[in-house]
Amino acid sequence: KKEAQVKDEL
Amino acid sequence: MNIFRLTGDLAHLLAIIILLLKIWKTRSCAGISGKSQILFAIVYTTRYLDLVTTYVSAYNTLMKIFFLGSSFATVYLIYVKFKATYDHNHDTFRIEFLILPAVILALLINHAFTPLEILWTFSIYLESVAILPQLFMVSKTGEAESITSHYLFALGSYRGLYILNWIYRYAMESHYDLIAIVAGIVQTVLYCDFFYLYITKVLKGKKLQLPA
Repeated sequence: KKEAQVKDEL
Repeated sequence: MNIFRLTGDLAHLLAIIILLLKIWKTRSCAGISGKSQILFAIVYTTRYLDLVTTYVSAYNTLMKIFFLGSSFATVYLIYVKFKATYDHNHDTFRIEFLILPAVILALLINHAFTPLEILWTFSIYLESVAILPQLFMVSKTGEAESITSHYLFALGSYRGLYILNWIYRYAMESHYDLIAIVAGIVQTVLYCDFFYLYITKVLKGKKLQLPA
């Protein structure tokens, strides 16, 4: 499972 | 941040400004699908909830506030201020057929089963099909004002540039997000037919006329 990293895209 | 994502965001910004100016200057929303604009407002609302919880950068925060504000302003102009010019008869796409599948898919395919993540995933899926009511309306009316086609070209380019950004980020940072990539490809493909018409017709000064 990919960790839910910080979403830095708009 | 990279040049592809920056130009993508600027194309997105330009599209929204073109649309707002078109409606405000002509005091009319003829040819504009209010339903697509409602979908965009839902997309930004469900995607930018983290506006209050996480701070990424001033740029990120400012753009989110602008996208949220402008999408609601556009919906207001269409459904309240210039309601008389809204073309009900041609804006008939059933948006529930877009929202429901996006909800279901977000519940089935996501990176984490948390409210914020599900809402973000829902907004990604919904954005990929949010332009359909507008493209459907253009096909029903058989034509689009040139300003509307510039709006669509800028809007379609934004996610196309994001695809370049994702390739760049995969190559340089080994960072990728399959959900965003797949949805972004679907979203850009939906514009291909329009891109062809835009480049072969509108750029030659002709009106955007769909083959009847």
